[in-house]
Amino acid sequence: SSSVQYHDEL
Amino acid sequence: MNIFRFAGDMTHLISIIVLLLKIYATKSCSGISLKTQELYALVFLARYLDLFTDFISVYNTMMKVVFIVSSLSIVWSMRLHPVIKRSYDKELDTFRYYLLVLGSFVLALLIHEKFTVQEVFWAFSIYLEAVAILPQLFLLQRSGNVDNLAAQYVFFLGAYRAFYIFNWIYRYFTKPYFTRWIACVSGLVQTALYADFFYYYFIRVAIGGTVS
Repeated sequence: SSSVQYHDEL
Repeated sequence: MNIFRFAGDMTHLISIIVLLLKIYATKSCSGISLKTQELYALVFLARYLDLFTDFISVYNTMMKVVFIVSSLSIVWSMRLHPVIKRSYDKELDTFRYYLLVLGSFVLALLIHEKFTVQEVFWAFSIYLEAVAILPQLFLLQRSGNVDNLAAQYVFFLGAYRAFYIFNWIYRYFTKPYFTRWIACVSGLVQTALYADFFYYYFIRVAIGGTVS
């Protein structure tokens, strides 16, 4: 996964 | 997206639909904690700060909008709707929920993934969601037997986070970099809080009668 831990969960 | 997470999101959506049905079909919000609803509105507003900055999918954006709009409309109904607000159990819904907000925010300042506004608010929303049901469980306990729609609402809400736990287990085994400890631990605490409710709910369902 990309370094930036974006939140793909609701 | 995996089946557990989709099932979790759908049960979450069902819990909100059940609640809206109860409120508008019976024109009453008796047995529902306004404080829990306000905490959920805060959870969604704090968590979806990235609504306009990170586009992940149509589904993701649509669900975020649905959760924010529905939680705010439930709070509006219970506070301002001329008929519905009269049935709010104001004298029973007395949980000191500002402690939950304060505690979650302090914890988020201490434990987060990155010290940025968005990440601290995300962690805050995760911790707050874990405890947001407490005023509702407190109200159910004080109002004696629960009317079944309020109980079903809590049941679906508990099921949604339980599905998410399966989702985190699944993602942990399928994606090596998957580290979501904050959400996992908090989600486990959240589901554990429902455990006793599930116990009484299943007893009622199993033997009939009402939960008291």
